[in-house]
Amino acid sequence: TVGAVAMDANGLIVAGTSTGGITGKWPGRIGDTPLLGCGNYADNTVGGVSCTGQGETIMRYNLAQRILGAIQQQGLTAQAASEQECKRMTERIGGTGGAIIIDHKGDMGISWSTPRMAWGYVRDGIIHYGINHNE
Amino acid sequence: MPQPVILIHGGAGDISDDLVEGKFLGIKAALRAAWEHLEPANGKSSGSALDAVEAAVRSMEQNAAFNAGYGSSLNTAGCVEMDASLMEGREMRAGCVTLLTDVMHPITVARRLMEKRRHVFLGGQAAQELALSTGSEKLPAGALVTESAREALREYLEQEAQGLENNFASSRMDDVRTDQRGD
Repeated sequence: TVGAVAMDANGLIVAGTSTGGITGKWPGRIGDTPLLGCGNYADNTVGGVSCTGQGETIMRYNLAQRILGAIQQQGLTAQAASEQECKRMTERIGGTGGAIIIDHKGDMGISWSTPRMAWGYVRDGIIHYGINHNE
Repeated sequence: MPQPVILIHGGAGDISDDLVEGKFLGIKAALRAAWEHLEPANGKSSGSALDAVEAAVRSMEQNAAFNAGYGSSLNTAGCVEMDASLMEGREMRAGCVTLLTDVMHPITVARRLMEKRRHVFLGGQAAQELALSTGSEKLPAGALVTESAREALREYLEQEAQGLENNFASSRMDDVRTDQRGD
């Protein structure tokens, strides 16, 4: 799965996600990516989210919505909300996944409960990227 | 004026060391493709988050290092079936497509659906027809299949034949939680 979230100089937030799914899925199986609020979501008043990982887990947990809810109801930062909800999803359901977020202020969140997640961003014309925890 | 920013991911899981360099090259290429659409050139344009997100995802869809488009995972029949969704945060319009085959850029099909403002979610043959009627090229059957995806499927089917636990859908917690009455 691949995903992108962007905010432009007008303050528009857009989120996009695309995937081949999981190896060995049944023909006709649909994952979290096309389900709004699970694998992908955008609302200028809260933020934009793109998720990746075990689709069955992300769907059952509604990961994108939970992260935006933590920002809106608990007032968490994008980073704190993504860490909290990736962790809770794994505790509650057992599967793993990751998410990237840009909130309504333009702050970012990058978190995952899998061993690795490839990520990258440009804000100031400089590319930042990584794949390991605590990198 | 908000400061433009683009943030991307290239998938999460147990990514082996030999795949890391390819992922990093793909991440950087996708960010370069996206930034062109965001950076206000001489203050003339405010850039477009929509174009930037589509450009970043398209860059990764055509890169075999990522599980999307070319290099997608295979289903048990050895075929590629793809999902994508795109959503903008001002009017909260969205396009979601599923079970697409033999087109390189599902994210562009999702954008075409969003732009038509008729439906939000389209699947199977209808999504395929939308793709081809809005400019997506129909690729030869199997064109999106890579050798490493075939290898991953072979491994999966061998594990399944040996009765090893390899199904994402079920989890340890599920086993514990299943109600004895079968609910």
